[in-house]
Amino acid sequence: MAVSESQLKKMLGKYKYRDLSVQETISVIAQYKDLKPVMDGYVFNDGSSRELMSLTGTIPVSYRGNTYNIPICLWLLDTYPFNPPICFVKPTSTMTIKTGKHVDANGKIYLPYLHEWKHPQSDLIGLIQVMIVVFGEEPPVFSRPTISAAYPPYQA
Amino acid sequence: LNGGTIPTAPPSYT
Repeated sequence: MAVSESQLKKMLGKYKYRDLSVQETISVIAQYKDLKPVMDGYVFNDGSSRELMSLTGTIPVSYRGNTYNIPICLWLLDTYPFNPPICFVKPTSTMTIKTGKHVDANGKIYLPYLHEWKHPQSDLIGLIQVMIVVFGEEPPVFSRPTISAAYPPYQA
Repeated sequence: LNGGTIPTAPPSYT
């Protein structure tokens, strides 16, 4: 069952614009049912950490005729929606990050949409739609080669 | 709780 509005209000209790963050979260998890809100410690570059909410899970990305469930994590700062979310692709142990224009080696996602973020024109639904398009052209993760592919069977 | 879709990725490319 989905997280309720009152649960989200509690989770986001320390957020400066709690109700805006709650409403957006509700519309995201209604539309992308494989994303869920999770509270966790986010560690900033300067080593400080803060308890923040992320939307963690997968988004459906269509690539070359197949749909893949690409694992992502969108961190909402406590100033959301007046600052963009911090976004990562989260490869599983069987995946490897494909670095490129939009993803670095840590999985951090870079997009003009994030760079030019401005509330209320920008929102999470719009961001996820952009990700689905961009990742459909250039996936941020690929499956790791299997052992058998890396080491072909020995030919007697 | 969400069923939790298994993450998938395109096959490795060469």
